[in-house]
Amino acid sequence: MNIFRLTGDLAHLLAIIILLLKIWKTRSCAGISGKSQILFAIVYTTRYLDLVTTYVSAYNTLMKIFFLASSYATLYLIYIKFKATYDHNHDTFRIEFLILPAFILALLINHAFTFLEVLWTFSIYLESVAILPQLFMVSKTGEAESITSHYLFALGSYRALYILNWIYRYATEVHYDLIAIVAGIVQTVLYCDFFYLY
Amino acid sequence: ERKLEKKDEL
Repeated sequence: MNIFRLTGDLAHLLAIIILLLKIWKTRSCAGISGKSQILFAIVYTTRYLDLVTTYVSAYNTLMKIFFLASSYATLYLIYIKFKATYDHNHDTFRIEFLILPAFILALLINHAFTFLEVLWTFSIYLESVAILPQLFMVSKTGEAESITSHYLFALGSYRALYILNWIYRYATEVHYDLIAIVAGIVQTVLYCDFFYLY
Repeated sequence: ERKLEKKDEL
């Protein structure tokens, strides 16, 4: 663990909490893309399957459980509890256009052709583009609420901080994972591009 | 490239 990874994880945690609190306090999920949240739930589910096979640390286990639980809680709020406030007319991104290419790419480019490894790789590829339905929705409606911008900023910072973490780990442990690094850079560029435009 | 045996990142 280093400072970049810890602050990255905390930014990720903060983003999720901002989103949940926003929906809960305003009793509304207006402006939030349910499609992006579906993609994040798929990302966490396919990445954290190793929760039952591999133990890393209490921190690792607790964070994984939190990310899984919060992503399903967010889906529950959007699609069931506050369904009436969900802006589905503006949430029209076709997620199969992200899921299928990410899956095919995971089958072709991975570290090992095993069930867990391919799904882990798929989750990395899918995460890098999972925010697109949300960015598409913001660009369609013209403006994001400030709280939605805070959410996007915290979520974007997380992968940017992970890039610093990967540089640090390369320097100190000579450890690197090209799949995570390339996908992480793509992900960060998408967020930067969005913040540059808006 | 030395891939992690255990994936310790989130």
